[in-house]
Amino acid sequence: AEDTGLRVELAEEDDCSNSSLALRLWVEDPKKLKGKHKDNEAIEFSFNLETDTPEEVAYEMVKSGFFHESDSKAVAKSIRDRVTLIKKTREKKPAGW
Amino acid sequence: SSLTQVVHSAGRRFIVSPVPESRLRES
Repeated sequence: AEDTGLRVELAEEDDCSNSSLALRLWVEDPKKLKGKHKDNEAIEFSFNLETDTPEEVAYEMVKSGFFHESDSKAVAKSIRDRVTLIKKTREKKPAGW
Repeated sequence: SSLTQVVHSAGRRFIVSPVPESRLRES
């Protein structure tokens, strides 16, 4: 969250059983965002590691009015960083975890 | 709960709820 002002975390424990994750995103540092956004609200959404892209989710969030177009890159980056971390964690866990 | 709002966009569901006070950084 340091550089985008946004925080993304798992909304539910990742049981590594399938490619779908429940993620939660919220604004941790409003000063770092350019456009209008809702401050104290967390947005929970599902993310499929095989079919979804962070850019696509960010675009949907902008279209839904959660964030301004000028912040869509920051939203996509925050989601991408978290998803990358989750993938790395999954790779480290033994098969059938 | 009344505080949770569900928004659908292009088949994706977003559940909006207040951020717990404990998670908000003192800005």
